[in-house]
Amino acid sequence: YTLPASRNKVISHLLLTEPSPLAANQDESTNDGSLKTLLTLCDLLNRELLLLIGWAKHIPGFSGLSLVDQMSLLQSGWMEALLVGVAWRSQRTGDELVFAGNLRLDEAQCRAVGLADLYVALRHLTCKYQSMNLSQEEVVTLKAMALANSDADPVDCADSVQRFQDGLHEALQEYEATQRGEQHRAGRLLMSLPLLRQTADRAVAAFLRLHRQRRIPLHKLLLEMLDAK
Amino acid sequence: KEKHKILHQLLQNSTSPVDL
Repeated sequence: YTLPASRNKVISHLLLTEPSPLAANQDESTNDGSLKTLLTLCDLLNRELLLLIGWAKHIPGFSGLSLVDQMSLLQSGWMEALLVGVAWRSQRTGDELVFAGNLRLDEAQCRAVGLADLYVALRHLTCKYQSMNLSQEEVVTLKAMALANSDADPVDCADSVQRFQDGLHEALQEYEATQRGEQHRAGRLLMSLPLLRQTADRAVAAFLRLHRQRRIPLHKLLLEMLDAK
Repeated sequence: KEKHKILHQLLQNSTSPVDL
């Protein structure tokens, strides 16, 4: 990321703490091409998840929540937060999904590893973001809002979670009013959240199916978070 | 908490090694 252009403190902070993109580590445990791709992807997701948990602690207001609420929000919203990044990186790449700079999967590759449904859903989300021409500021804010808005149940301290959400909403509104000047922009971004949740639900279902039906081994953190869904 | 051990440890900034 380049230096933050936003004068909004919350969004500038989110930009500064955004982790650098990870590279995929090619799995060497099998000669089966599609299995190799899938294991490489799962390893990448596990490492991204670890970074996301560290990043969440830097979202203004997150660390003030109770530990129970922090856990609930992450358990509900982690896949949405990760997919914001995938969809954003996959813009203007033709028909590929860019999970990492060195892990780009087209439709046929996704189908071969059992992720055909996820491919369709993620391309839909990618096209949506592309048509909205998102800025980096909007991407990091959407990511934080996806976590804050994860509708975790039960919530330990609903007021604190509400204040956390309100803080991010205010930041988005201020940014849109001062930087983009489009009257309905903040609302349009919020209206893209249902598609993000739908896509994340499909992703979670797909990885759980691969784990249970095809016995794909998953890292402990990734499995724990998938199971929490 | 026991069921979600790793996330719990990561959020608590545990100094003990976390088995991922």
